[in-house]
Amino acid sequence: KDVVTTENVDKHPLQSRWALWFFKNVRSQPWQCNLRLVTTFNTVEDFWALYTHVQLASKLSSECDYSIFKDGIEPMWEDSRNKRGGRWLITLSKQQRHSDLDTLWLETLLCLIGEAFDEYSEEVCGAVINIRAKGDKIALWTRETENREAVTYIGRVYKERLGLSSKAVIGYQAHADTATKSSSLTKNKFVV
Amino acid sequence: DKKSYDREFLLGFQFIVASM
Repeated sequence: KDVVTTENVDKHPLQSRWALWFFKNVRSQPWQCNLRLVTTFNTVEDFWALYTHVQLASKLSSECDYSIFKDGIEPMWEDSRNKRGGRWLITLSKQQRHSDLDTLWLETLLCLIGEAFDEYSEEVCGAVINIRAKGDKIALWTRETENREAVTYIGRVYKERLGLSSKAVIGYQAHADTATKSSSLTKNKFVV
Repeated sequence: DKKSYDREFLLGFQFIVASM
């Protein structure tokens, strides 16, 4: 009778319920068939239970992604909550997979679930990490490109939270532009 | 009431949960 189960402990609720998605590229299948919803969570405790259970991003094989989005938003440009938005993009060198990738991704997750962007946190849709042989990427997605004040505030806070040098520059790209160009050619709408 | 948590608070739960 003295045993306390996790169900009896008051967990710390998050502002939003979040969904973890996993993508593994199987070229013979349509893109959407390769994307799976893993689970959702809405407490601090359940976030850590999930985080400690899944593979670190640096251990995933190439052409896999994790996405974490507010529940109900699919991790794709076409979703109505994403299509007018864009992303702050962090591009990493091959060497950074072993030195920085997991730390930067965890920091990104903590920014999201902790609502780190103050009154602009509602603008955040989610984040994506792409594991790629040519260099990994992390992106923070927001819902409306035209909300300049919100987008730049989020970018400044995000850059600071990632511990990037003040000399480093990160760019924000509209999904509408990324969808029509290869990402290496997409122009930055904002930089911080 | 908005539920926001700073990174130190969130990190504090990492090992509590892991040890459960």
